[in-house]
Amino acid sequence: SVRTACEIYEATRYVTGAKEFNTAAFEFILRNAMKVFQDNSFVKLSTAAVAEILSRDDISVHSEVDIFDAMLRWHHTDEDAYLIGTSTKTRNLRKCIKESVLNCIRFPNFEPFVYCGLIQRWRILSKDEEDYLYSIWAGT
Amino acid sequence: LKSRPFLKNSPRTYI
Repeated sequence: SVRTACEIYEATRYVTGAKEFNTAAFEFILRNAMKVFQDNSFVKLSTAAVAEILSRDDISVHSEVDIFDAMLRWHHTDEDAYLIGTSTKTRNLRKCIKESVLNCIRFPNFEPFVYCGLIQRWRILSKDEEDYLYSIWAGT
Repeated sequence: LKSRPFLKNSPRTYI
């Protein structure tokens, strides 16, 4: 099951003798990513595990929005981020999201109207970064 | 800016 796959993947990450189990669980997760994202075992994964999953080219998702939603869902249960967020009394998502996880989001892969409609309101990118993004979409 | 990985136009195969 999805839960078992996440648990095996996490538990065997640093076990040299369990490479095959780890690879099998990882591939199962990539193939069933949409189900994995919905499961409670997903939000319990470590930062390194989540970054590894979300950074893959061959993850089975419909669009970059699925990756973004998964990132947000995982982030909201990230205790470290919660502590940073409350200690600095900031709601700045950019400061709270772990860099390795943020780096998994491929902003140029969003449709511009999707970015403006769904993603922009999270205020993750700076003005300069957005300008750069628009220049990519404009094909310059 | 170009050094920021999340701004790279990277291939991902969507299903």
